[in-house]
Amino acid sequence: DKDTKAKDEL
Amino acid sequence: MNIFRLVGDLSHLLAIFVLLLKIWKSRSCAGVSGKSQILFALVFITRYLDLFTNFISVYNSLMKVIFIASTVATVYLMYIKFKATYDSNHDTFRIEFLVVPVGGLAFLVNHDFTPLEILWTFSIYLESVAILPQLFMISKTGEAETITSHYLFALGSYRALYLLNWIYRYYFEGYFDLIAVVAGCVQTILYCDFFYLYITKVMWGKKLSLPA
Repeated sequence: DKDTKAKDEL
Repeated sequence: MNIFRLVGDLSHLLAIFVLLLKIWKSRSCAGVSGKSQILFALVFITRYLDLFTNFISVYNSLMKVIFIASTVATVYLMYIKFKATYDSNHDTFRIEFLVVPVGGLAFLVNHDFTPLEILWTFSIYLESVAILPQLFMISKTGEAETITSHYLFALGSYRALYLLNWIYRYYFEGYFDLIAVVAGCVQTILYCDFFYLYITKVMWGKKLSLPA
């Protein structure tokens, strides 16, 4: 399942 | 951003600079696993490929640059500048036994079968086991310098704080990433016996030595 959240964590 | 993630990132930054300073000041990398440092460099390089394509914030980009630069610098100091002090006899963990299975798993279990996502997944899985050569080296030498144990404590704490960050984000933002959480749990669990030794020994001013 493709989650659209941007990778905002380091 | 929340306090757990911020303190976690700062703990991570502290760990990296404690190690870098230890090597630079003592001009020696005795007791430090170069293999773990190579794995960490690989973790950051494969995870931050979106550094130039996906701007999140100044903080995010700055930290990515600092993490990559400081870890590459550490590898440079260990394998080139202070190579003579590198303890290769005790740093014998076969990292191919980590990289290959982790690479395979990243292909099989990921959120999206695209190069960037698979590399990110590879990076997450690899980070969870990247400390094994270092812990293995300490088990072989039977002890660790106090500064090295502080490094490990800060490094282990960072991902434990990230677990709290994910709990916070789940309840307040509905954010949840199973791959990151599972790998983060594995990573933190690997530090448990070290945390026990650190808290029962190093906190009381004793040297960290494993029961022979």
